[in-house]
Amino acid sequence: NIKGTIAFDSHGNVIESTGVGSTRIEDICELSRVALDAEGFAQVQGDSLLVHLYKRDDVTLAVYT
Amino acid sequence: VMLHSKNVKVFLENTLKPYDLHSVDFKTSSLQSSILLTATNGGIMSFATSNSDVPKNSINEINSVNNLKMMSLLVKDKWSEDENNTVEQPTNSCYPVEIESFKTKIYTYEMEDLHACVAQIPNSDLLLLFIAESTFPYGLLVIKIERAIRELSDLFGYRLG
Amino acid sequence: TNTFTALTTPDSTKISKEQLKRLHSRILDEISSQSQVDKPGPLT
Repeated sequence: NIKGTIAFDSHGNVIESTGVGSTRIEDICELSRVALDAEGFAQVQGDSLLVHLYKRDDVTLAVYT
Repeated sequence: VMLHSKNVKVFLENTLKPYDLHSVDFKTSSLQSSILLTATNGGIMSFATSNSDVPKNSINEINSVNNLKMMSLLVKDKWSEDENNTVEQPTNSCYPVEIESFKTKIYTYEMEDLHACVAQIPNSDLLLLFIAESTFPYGLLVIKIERAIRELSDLFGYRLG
Repeated sequence: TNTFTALTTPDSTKISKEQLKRLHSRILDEISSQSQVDKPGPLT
């Protein structure tokens, strides 16, 4: 199911990106502002993609499905 | 105190290695260069480069060393400017870090089509500078240089002359 | 203009929270171990 990933830090700098994530680096600006739940999770959708977010230790992982 | 130049050079060579992740299909190239320079005048104390196929003392090697000298000077000047920048505006390219209760800052700079990352070795006259291709993510460079600085505790407090 | 809209009812059919957590840990653990620099001996 995974179409790509982006891991980014609290400064919005990329740590790794794969698949569709490598072509959507500019999403970081918007994804870094998404409100996360108490455990650090969130899900957003757009451009026919579902993005699963999880943040821990100042690193946010975005998985595109 | 003298630098153990051979061990320092081997250490810098060991920092060049690339990443090759398997949890996700992600890999990077090696660092292009890893340089130990002086925070006072940007002079190169030691360096390692990944283009080892350049023949010794060839015109290419001389050019690449001159390039490194130029880049080291440029980075040192930019670093001095940022360090003296009293207006503390948080920027995406400055990462304050604390290592063994010593504070230092990691800076990321774009240099033409290269990514540079520099940090002062805590309480010393030395800077560690990584130069990589633009495909090497800044966030990963920051993680890499912070771990390298942690291994350089022998050089914390190192003063020139 | 925003590209994304937040999902109020999470859809965990594609990837569960546990899987996401595990992938996050594995990525960071790999990066941490590959960031380790071998020290050849004393530097001074």
